[in-house]
Amino acid sequence: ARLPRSAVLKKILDSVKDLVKETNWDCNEEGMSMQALDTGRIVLVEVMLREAAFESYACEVPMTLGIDMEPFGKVLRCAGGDEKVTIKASRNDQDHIELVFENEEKERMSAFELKLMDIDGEHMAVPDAEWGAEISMPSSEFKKIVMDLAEIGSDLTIAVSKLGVTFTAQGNNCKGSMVLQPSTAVDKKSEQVAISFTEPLEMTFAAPYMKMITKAAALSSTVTLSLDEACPICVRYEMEDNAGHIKYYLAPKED
Amino acid sequence: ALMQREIVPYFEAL
Repeated sequence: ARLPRSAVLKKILDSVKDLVKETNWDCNEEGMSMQALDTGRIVLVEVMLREAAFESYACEVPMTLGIDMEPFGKVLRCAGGDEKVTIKASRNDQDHIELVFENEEKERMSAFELKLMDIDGEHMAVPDAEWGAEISMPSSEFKKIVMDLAEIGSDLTIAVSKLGVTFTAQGNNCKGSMVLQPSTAVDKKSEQVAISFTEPLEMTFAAPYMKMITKAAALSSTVTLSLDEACPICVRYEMEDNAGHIKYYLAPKED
Repeated sequence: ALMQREIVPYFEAL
């Protein structure tokens, strides 16, 4: 599997490493995907890197690669963001993978081996849900709202109504809320705020977890929040050019 | 205070 830029892998690692220390990557002809629970079992994260994400991709037999994020991160730090990455896994030797970074301008090539792990990962079936509310907005804006409000309090409430979407945090000494309304005057789709809902709803989530989830803003200019009463929120980042996505399901806080 | 739910009960383990 050859990626045109290592930056994609670096960003994916950054988006999951606070939640997941080791995970199985499933490789098949469609691409590479992973699903993992965080150690607190509060978040389920799913990453899909489709074949379209790669400059070249071949997977003759489906394989599962058990990857320890810490050494994977050390190896990836050796790659320049604009260097090509080739990941090689051999069906004859499933003990390790090889990673090759190529810098075409400087005619430099570096090669690494990463030992694979035998990970006994749980796998969850996530049914297609009928969401009560969906909000799409610039991922940078969502990140700023969450980062700011997480400083105010550890509970982040998201309310959707005719007023728009309201994010509220309450701490011991202060309370803050931010309201976003659907944008009408913005041409660029990536800068638009779109809100749809069937009934008004209000859900509360742990702000520190939501903060970790906003790290994936580096992967996509937009984010979609899908909510339903008494259900986990789904925070979805779609990568450009059908390259794949990262989805987080975060369990609510309730009485 | 609100209680943090676990994610697992919302989905079906495979």
